[in-house]
Amino acid sequence: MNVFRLVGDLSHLLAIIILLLKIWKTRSCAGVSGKSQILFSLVFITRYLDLFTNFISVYNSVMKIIYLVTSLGTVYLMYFKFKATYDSNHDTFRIEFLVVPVGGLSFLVNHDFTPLEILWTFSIYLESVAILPQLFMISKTGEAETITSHYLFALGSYRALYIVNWVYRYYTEGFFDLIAIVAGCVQTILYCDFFYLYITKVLKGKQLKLPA
Amino acid sequence: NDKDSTHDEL
Repeated sequence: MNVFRLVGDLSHLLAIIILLLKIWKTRSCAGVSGKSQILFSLVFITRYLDLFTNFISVYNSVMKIIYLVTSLGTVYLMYFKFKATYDSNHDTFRIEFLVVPVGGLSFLVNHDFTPLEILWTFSIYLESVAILPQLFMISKTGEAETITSHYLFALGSYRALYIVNWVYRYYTEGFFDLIAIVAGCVQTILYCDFFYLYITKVLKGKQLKLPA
Repeated sequence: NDKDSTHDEL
């Protein structure tokens, strides 16, 4: 464990908590893409199947359980409890266009052709594009609530910090996982234009409005 | 070897 990965995990946890609190407190999931939340739940389920078979550390197991519970809880709030506030008209990204190619790629490019490893690879590839429905929804509505932009900033920062963690681990341990690195770079690049808008607008107190 | 296949990151 290194400080970059720890701050990255905490940033990820912060993002998930921000979103959960936003939905719970405002009792509304307006502006939030339920499809992205479903994809994130799928990412955690397929990645953490080894939760009970492969113990790494208490921290690792606790964080996996927190991610699984909070992401499924968010999906529950969006599609059941506060379903009336879910904006399905703007959350129209076809997620099968993500899941199918990612599923195919995880069979073709992986470290080990075993069920757990292919599911882990699927999870890594899926996570890199899971935010697309959310970014697509914001581009359709043309704006995002400030709290949602904080959520996206924390979520985008987490994988950017993981990239720093991989550079650090390469130079200190000689460890690197090309699948995770390439997918992590794709994932972070998808946030670049949002990062620009967040830093130039939201941090100046303006509403996040995408150029129409 | 299977050591590498153990993913220790979240």
